[in-house]
Amino acid sequence: YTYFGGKPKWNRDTLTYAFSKTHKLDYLTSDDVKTVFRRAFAKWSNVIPVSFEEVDDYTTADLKIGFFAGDHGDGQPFDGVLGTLAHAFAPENGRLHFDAAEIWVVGDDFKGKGSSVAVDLESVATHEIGHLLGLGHSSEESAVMYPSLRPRTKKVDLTVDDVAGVLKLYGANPKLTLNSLTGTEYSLKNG
Amino acid sequence: RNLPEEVEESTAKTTQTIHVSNSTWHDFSRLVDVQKGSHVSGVSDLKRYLHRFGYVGDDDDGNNFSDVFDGRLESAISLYQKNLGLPITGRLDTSTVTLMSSPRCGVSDTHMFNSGVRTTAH
Repeated sequence: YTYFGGKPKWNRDTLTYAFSKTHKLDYLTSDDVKTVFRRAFAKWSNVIPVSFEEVDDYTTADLKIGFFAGDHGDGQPFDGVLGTLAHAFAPENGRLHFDAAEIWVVGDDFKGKGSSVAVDLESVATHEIGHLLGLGHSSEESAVMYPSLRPRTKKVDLTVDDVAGVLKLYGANPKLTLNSLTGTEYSLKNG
Repeated sequence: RNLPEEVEESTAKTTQTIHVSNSTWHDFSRLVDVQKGSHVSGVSDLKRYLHRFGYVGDDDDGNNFSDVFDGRLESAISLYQKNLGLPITGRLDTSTVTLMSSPRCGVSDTHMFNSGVRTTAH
């Protein structure tokens, strides 16, 4: 695991997040997206003493989430289907941008048919939240914080590498128990 | 033998399917096993990709990258392979090119080797 230069982190135990009401997808309902993010945020708040609160006001939220296409003014234009999927900024900037041109899917196990370029929203959301918290990219291919994600793949459970990195930055959630990391059991056994 | 009319029609429909692809990335497959010192069209795109994620610094002449597989590109590939957990060969082997062609996070990898803090979980 790695951190951004200077190891920036949030110094608050509750972070608010909101979704842009203008930069959104028309083929996924806001409930779909909100459900995905509740799950993704919970993966991280299970481990560290930081909780995430969904709010309505995008402008005052700590974490701002939106779907943008092409050049959207932050110097990192998106590039259409595949290529770069999303990006997020280090603490305490709080912005998380998804490439609106991707074919985002929620709740798909990718075992059946479907678009060969479909990308799992929850996997990318879990990864970008790691950046929002201050984690950099990992060299461990199994890690959520590994920079690359193949289409039609799901990677939503934190591994030992992800947990070790974020614990070192924020300390442990007092309620953290190993079995709350059930998703990473395989990695722990192999850790 | 004359084809029945409706078969003709269905063929026409098939040709109307639009294949979505992102030509910027997928062309890398043509670069598999390109050797250092060679001049191959498309290498400049690869340099632009590696520059985007922090592996190739700004070029002297304003990032007009050449199509020559030079020493700088070889070291950039080695660093990329090291960071992404691939065998470090400095060469455009299949696994490296496949990974470069895969979708990824837009955050640059500079924090993995510049001022970022690198720690290994044991």
